[in-house]
Amino acid sequence: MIELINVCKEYKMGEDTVHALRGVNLVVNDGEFMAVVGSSGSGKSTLMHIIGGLDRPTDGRIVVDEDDLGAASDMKLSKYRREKVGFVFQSFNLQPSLTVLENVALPLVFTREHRSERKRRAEEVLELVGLGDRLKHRPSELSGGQRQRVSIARALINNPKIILADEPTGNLDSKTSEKIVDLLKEINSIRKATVIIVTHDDKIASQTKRIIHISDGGLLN
Amino acid sequence: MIELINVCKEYKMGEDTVHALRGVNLVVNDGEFMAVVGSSGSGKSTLMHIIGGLDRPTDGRIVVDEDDLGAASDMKLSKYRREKVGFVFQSFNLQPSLTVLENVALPLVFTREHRSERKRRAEEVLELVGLGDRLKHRPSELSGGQRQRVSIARALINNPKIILADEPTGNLDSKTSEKIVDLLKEINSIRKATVIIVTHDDKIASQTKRIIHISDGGLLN
Ligand SMILES: Nc1ncnc2c1ncn2[C@@H]1O[C@H](COP(=O)(O)OP(=O)(O)OP(=O)(O)O)[C@@H](O)[C@H]1O
Ligand SMILES: Nc1ncnc2c1ncn2[C@@H]1O[C@H](COP(=O)(O)OP(=O)(O)OP(=O)(O)O)[C@@H](O)[C@H]1O
Ligand SMILES: [Mg+2]
Ligand SMILES: [Mg+2]
Repeated sequence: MIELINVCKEYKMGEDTVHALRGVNLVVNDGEFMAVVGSSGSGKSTLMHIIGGLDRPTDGRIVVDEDDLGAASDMKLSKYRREKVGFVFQSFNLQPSLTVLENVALPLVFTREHRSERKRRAEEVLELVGLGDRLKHRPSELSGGQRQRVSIARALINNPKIILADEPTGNLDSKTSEKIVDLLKEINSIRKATVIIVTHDDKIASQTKRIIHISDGGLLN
Repeated sequence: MIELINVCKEYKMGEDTVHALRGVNLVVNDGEFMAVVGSSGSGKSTLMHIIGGLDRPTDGRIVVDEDDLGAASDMKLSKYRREKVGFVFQSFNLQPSLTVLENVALPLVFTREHRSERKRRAEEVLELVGLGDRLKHRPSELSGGQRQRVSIARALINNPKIILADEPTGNLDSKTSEKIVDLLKEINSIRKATVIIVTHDDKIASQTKRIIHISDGGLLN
């Protein structure tokens, strides 16, 4: 279970302060399939980064499975991210010097699997997102939507308990987008992963079981 | 007028060859307002890069206002880009060490305007895309959709004759997307700029006056 209690995030810019999140209260139960919607700049990515342990609140508390992430050490946060979270970044964050296959296999480097097994699993998930024929390309040799799909594959390979997808279909045509959403639905229903999708696409939001609206750093309702 | 005659683009990858564009024939008249649609990896960005003089065909010819771009020197292509083209990149391509204002004013550095006038014009176009209160931020201090809008503002500031927008609303909510499309429509009708928008969004494609479909490197019809 993910619990946010009065979570705030501020950025100080000289004399100004940007209030990216203002007192967010939220409970996400295990296995939920949820969308986060809101206008550009409203705080969605900030929220995802805090849930994913990539960033800390400036105020308030976040507790995941009884671990207080705000109070956790960097090492503990890093362990949480590695073991529990699959994050699809809005700007992909791929390693430019690694191939597609190496990028996707990267999260498995911390597991005890043999290199050949890691490679096989990476290939498998890349097939699922339609990139089986791009394994040896580098990110710069891919289209925007292909990079996005590599980022998705990498987030899924570790079978994480929590999948945070920050606008995973922004660069995809509708047919490819549907395949990705179906894949996430399947992972949610079969593997019981908690799936949170930030999306600007109403068609995608309507396929989730719960939609939360964020506006200017605050959750509506 | 933009004319592509049997334009091909290939990438050699070891023994394999990726045919990103296969014999594309296309005429775009001055002042057209056109959408390019097609699935992820079908060749849209490649097409835009060739029209924008950022890349050369492997075969075939591209002629813009009687200049053969494929045969042009690097210096001539650079001049063409600077003077005629405003390019909104699918991955934004902002300068990380410059502020939002400096990023948008960058194309004007080659004009004869005073620094204060460049600054004023950059501020003006940033207001148009809703970022008047983010002038001093760096790209890393912006949301994904805000970075996208900085990229859009930068493409427009030089009043280019040809605007090439590669998925300009992929990271924007529908309300902000509409404002951007309205802005492009206005620039097309008032300033007679040729506007080509790559988009995965049917709602946006339907607002243009012509839609071309690309599939696996070839234009349909
Ligand atoms: N430098 C490169 N080397 C090898 N292949 C490349 C290179 N750049 C692009 N490609 C391939 O060329 C094809 C077309 O790429 P392009 O970026 O034009 O697609 P796109 O239609 O813009 O896709 P998207 O909608 O995902 O942005 C893709 O299959 C891609 O893998
Ligand atoms: N490092 C930072 N310093 C200052 N302000 C920041 C920083 N990072 C984000 N912001 C601001 O915080 C606000 C929320 O950003 P966030 O990335 O969460 O928005 P978002 O809802 O994901 O938007 P989008 O839909 O455009 O991706 C934005 O207004 C942004 O300008
Ligand atoms: Mg975001
Ligand atoms: Mg593209």
